[in-house]
Amino acid sequence: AALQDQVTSMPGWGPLKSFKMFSGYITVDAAAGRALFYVFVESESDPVADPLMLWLNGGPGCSSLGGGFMSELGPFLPNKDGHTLKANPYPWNKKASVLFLESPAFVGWSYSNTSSDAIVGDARTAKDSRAFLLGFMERFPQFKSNDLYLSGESYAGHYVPNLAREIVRGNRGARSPRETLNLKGILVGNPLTDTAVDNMGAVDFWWHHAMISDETAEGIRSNCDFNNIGPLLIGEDVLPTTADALTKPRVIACDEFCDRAMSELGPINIYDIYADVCIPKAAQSEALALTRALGPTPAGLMIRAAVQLSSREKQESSNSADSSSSLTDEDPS
Amino acid sequence: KYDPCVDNEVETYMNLPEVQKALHANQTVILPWRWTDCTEKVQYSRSDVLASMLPVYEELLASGSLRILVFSGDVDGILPVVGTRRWVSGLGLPIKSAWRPWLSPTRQVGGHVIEYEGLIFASVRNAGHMVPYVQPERMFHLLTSFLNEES
Repeated sequence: AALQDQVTSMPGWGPLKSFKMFSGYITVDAAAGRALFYVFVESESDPVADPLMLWLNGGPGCSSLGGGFMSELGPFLPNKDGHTLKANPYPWNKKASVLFLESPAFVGWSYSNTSSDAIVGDARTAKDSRAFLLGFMERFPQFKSNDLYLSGESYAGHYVPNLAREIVRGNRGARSPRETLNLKGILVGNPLTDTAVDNMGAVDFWWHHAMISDETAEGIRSNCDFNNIGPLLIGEDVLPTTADALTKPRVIACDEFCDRAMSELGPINIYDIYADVCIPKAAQSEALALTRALGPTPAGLMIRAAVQLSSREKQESSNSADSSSSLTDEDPS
Repeated sequence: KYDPCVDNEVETYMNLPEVQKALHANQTVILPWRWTDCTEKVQYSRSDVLASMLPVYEELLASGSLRILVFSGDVDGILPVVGTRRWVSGLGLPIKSAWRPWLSPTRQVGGHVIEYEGLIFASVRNAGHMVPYVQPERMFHLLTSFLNEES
């Protein structure tokens, strides 16, 4: 079964020579027809002795292939043409065999034949991920005794510890060695852990980095309870206090100060405050032409202009009969 | 070099038919769909998103069997180092080794680290949310040190 999943070459790269790679589906719930998609790259150092590392991107709803495998810690990085690959100089599979999992079902290529499975939370995500790992060990029994680490970033701050707990509890209640996993540790990066602490941490960070005003920062600190945020989505489970809380004056004030903070932050790359944002090439060149015509423009206005141009072009593109316009591949949203 | 448009390139690549065939993905005629980096198909429980993970950490730490590394890119503005450091500290674990800089193989400060009983917290200097992408050398050094159980 494992050999059927083996990938011998990658388009835009060629044959895989320095490590083995596998990808495919593992069913986690046969009755529902739920299967999770994985990519597995063996360690290029010592796959027998090196640890096995599961990587999960966050979201919830984001793919571990797009993040982990293709642009963060996998063996490849995409070239700008989107059709060819280059080597990642620091792939984690120099040190561990790495397993990238698209979780929960409906993320990336993971699927379910039961449409209601799209409604999901932490408990089923953890249960399915453990079922996936047990299924993986059946397909790749040679890795059963390797040290297992769970890792990820962002909303994996929920996925990883919840899965670790599921495994620890599962090991305790296991009826046979087949139901156990050799979990050794976890790694989480920039993890969502506690909304109250994390969100207020973000406000403090923005203020300390001179991205929002004193008044806005103080307004948020005085009015916001980040334990209890935002309107609920239709069809979601209802938090008992939220509906009432949203009408209270402090919550309305909090909302206004948060809006003000968003406005003061500007069109920044919030995931890396000193990095540029992605602006489509067409908008860039129009904005540059505008600069040349009008003379120097403040940087913030420049970016706004570019974003507005790109929005306009996107609209024009969607109105156009030609849906293959390059702009559709460069959507900045 | 940081490429702010990398997500677009990944999405283009993942939707090439030859890539999907090579990866054995999306090969049924019943469920062909466009691969996206993040999907709106999943309706995730908001109460779970808002739930604190601190009780889960307490249970994991009490099990005494796991090694835990929490790392944080220090220029991420969405889940910044400030909040992470607060909740880690709030776990109230005994400190094994106090806050100090850690050096990368190029002898630059790669970030700062504090070691508690059962948990290590390390910042990664000048890394955003996607630490392994933005600071690959520093992150790889951190990973290697952790897996090798080096200080």
